[in-house]
Amino acid sequence: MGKIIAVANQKGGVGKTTTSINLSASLAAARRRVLLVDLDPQANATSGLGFFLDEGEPDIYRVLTRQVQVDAALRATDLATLHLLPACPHLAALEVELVEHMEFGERALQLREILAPLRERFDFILIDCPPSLGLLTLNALTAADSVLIPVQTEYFAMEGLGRLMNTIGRVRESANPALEYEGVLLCMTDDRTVLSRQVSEEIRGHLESRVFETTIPRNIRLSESPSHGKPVLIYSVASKGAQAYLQLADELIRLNQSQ
Amino acid sequence: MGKIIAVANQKGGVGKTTTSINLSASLAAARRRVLLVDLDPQANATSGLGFFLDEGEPDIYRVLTRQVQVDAALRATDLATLHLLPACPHLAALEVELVEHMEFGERALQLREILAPLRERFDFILIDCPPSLGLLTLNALTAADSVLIPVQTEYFAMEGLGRLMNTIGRVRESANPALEYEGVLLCMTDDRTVLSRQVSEEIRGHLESRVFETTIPRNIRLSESPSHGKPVLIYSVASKGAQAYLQLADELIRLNQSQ
Ligand SMILES: Nc1ncnc2c1ncn2[C@@H]1O[C@H](COP(=O)(O)OP(=O)(O)OP(=O)(O)O)[C@@H](O)[C@H]1O
Ligand SMILES: Nc1ncnc2c1ncn2[C@@H]1O[C@H](COP(=O)(O)OP(=O)(O)OP(=O)(O)O)[C@@H](O)[C@H]1O
Ligand SMILES: [Mg+2]
Ligand SMILES: [Mg+2]
Repeated sequence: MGKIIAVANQKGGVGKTTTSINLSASLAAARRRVLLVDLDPQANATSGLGFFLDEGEPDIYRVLTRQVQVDAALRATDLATLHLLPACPHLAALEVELVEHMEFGERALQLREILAPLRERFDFILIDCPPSLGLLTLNALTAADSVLIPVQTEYFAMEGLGRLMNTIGRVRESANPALEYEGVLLCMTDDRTVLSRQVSEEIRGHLESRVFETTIPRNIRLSESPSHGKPVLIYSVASKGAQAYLQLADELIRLNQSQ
Repeated sequence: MGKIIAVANQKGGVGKTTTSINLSASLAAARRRVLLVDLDPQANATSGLGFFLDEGEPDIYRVLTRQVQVDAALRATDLATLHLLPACPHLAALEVELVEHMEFGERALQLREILAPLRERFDFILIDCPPSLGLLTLNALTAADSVLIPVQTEYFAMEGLGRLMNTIGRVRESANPALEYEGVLLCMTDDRTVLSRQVSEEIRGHLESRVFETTIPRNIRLSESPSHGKPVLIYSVASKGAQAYLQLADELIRLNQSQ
């Protein structure tokens, strides 16, 4: 039974998409069957893997609005066991449409219904979330078994952590009592700066075992690889960025085997 | 008559809040009367200036929902001519409430109505927007005379620029025909990396005169200053970050005098 993990943090630019793409690819390199779901109207996970959809091509918006079956929208990638459910910018319209056409209790359940039948075909389903706590992210938190929270080691990113954890608590009390923490991932760390070290220590101090041992250092290859439409594993496998995400995939597999 | 400038970009983490805080402070240092409006439920502009609101204190959400007068929510800051209209996390509820309780044509007009009477009391009103193109940002684009677009010199940030410019075009055709470009601001530039130089050249090539001459380099003092609740001008005036925003304020004043 595949595990569904939401990659979420309402703070912008903290490494959600970079983690979604490169953790998915690293899990696929370890022969796990992985589905990456792009739930952000920016469609960065889609373009970061080299896909550019024309208006009208099947994407997650058409799947969620029941215009096409999910199988019609799935894409194969350079890695044999990695598939993508791509996004288009018009996904942004969904949040308003859900409020206008659906009852309060139904609005956050749409993605869960779509992903349920896919659990048996994948070992991991990762959902890349937009930088907000709106209905798209609520759909991801309701569909997910756990939440992976990328955090940049900077002041504003740390500040938003409490609010995200409150939201996770509320989703657990209502739509998804089984929602757990997969872990907090420290991203763009830079051991040369006091700020990065201070924020890392503060987060580890507060959250202890919930923080992954693996951290992701700031590494230029990670920001170059999306412009080549490839995960960093394929673009520059020897880079510190690629090695960090391979290590994270190992840690995630180990954590999930022992359960 | 004060100029209203929306600081907007749906891409997360590109420097919207850092620019809103530090440009506002630099304009105030140049003796301009400035109002900084925090329109992001993350409330980073509010905490970055050292304000932490309790539930119930007057903030922009209470002003937009007509629970309090705008004057009751304005805060004085360390700089004599800089005031803040702060935000609270419950601002996130406004987008859904606007869809549920208002007609389509009314939803984006709320902020414009609130800011109109303030134009004569300030030379500049800057609005810090959240990382999305939802109703909060649409309210800012409808209230504004111009849009200042911070762009990180990275691949994903460049990609989103086209979509933002489309949205600005649509707002211009409908709710706000007077909306202009204040300019595109290159942020977190790093001349040592090929990626940063390439993206900068590409954006200048496409947008030419719309790009500010001033660029904001990556500078650790800019990410440290919000943890002290101070603009970088007060925290570390000699830093490259502070000097860059002072230069930007000069450029902005010059551009607006000649018009
Ligand atoms: N470890 C890293 N080292 C260097 N650059 C990185 C790293 N992680 C991410 N980046 C770059 O930082 C920027 C922000 O990362 P990314 O887009 O993955 O964040 P995000 O949280 O998905 O943003 P958004 O909130 O807009 O969805 C991107 O340009 C990305 O290429
Ligand atoms: N020029 C710079 N040099 C170094 N760090 C910077 C610079 N500009 C911004 N930062 C840091 O980068 C992070 C992102 O910046 P900021 O929060 O201002 O972006 P934003 O666009 O407002 O993000 P969001 O989309 O979440 O609102 C912050 O931690 C900030 O302190
Ligand atoms: Mg992203
Ligand atoms: Mg911000």
